[in-house]
Amino acid sequence: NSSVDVDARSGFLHRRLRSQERREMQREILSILGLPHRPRPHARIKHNAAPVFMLDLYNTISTAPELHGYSYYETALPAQVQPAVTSRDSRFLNDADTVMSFVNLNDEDEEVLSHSRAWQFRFDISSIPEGEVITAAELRIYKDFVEGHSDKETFIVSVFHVLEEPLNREKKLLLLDQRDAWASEEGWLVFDLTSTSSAWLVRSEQNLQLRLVLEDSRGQERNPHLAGLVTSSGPKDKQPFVVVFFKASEVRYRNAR
Amino acid sequence: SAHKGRQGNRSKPQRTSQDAMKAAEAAADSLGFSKEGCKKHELYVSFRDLGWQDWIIAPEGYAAYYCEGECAFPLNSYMNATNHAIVQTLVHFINPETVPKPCCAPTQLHGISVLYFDDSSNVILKKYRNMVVRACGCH
Repeated sequence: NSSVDVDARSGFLHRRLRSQERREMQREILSILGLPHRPRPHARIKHNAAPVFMLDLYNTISTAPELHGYSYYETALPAQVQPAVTSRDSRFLNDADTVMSFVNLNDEDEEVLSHSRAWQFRFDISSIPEGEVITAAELRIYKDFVEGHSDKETFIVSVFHVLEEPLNREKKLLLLDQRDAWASEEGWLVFDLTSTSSAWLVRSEQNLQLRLVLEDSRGQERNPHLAGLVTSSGPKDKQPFVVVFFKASEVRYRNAR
Repeated sequence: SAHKGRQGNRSKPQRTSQDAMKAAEAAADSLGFSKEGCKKHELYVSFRDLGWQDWIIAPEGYAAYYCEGECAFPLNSYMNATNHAIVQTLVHFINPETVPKPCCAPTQLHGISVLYFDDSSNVILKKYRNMVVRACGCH
């Protein structure tokens, strides 16, 4: 009873699916994707830095565009700050079966601690399926160009893991990665989280609490805004995020249907 | 089953086989079997038509293809038939009730990648192997 229409130009047969068929097909495709139901993401996040970066990764591996088709997303994107895929990322991508980006769960008030100039982030990587092995993980923070500094002025940006958070006690911090940034530098700063994120996956209660500290060349702790670092309150296309590359540790078969 | 023949009669089984092929083709024609051989057909899965673009970032859809057609005489080379499929086609003609025709199925599959949001607005890029039919054949 469904309408059948032959497109003479292409020679393809087009048929409109009945609603029952449509539901069944959607169920099958979701099953192949390994999803229990259709995801419902927030509508306003499409032009955030993480999806743009992930689309960049997607385009890197899509070597046969005729098989993939083009997304409206690629043409709809305005001229944004592209969190460019590095050769290091391409290498990780070749080894990975899956790549996931994670948004910062801390709100602005939590992110910028009142008693300190440090910033704090929280990422929940517990949604990585069991049996996956993390091959690489990165925290990406955007740094804007800042005026009023000498071109040769440098800052030290350090990322720490917050080990404990007892009430009324000083937190224990573990240095994860550190790098120098020139005042004139502009672009994404990438920090390695590979070994720590693997540990987080095992002990999910630690839940990726990160602290970012900026020091000037004299070792004085400074507000990260001073060096042009962008927090989650900044422009959408420059917001910090974590990207994790992982590989299935075993061949998994879908249940027979 | 192959019977040992005398040396002077070596060409006989070949002739018998050719005759069997001709007879089978004639039988297939007379029974009105489809002339459409096993081949790749277009099947485009459109995520846009499904209204999934709120969570699937890319691709917009993909050309999956499927294999369909008759695995019957003649199993020409374009069908990419296995040796066993040729034997099975012959045996099917001898005993159609017991032995089915070979199946038209994918012989070469390629992967695709899908980029999508999850419920927490995280983004997932996943490689799915063996999703796109590149070639079909008789098995």
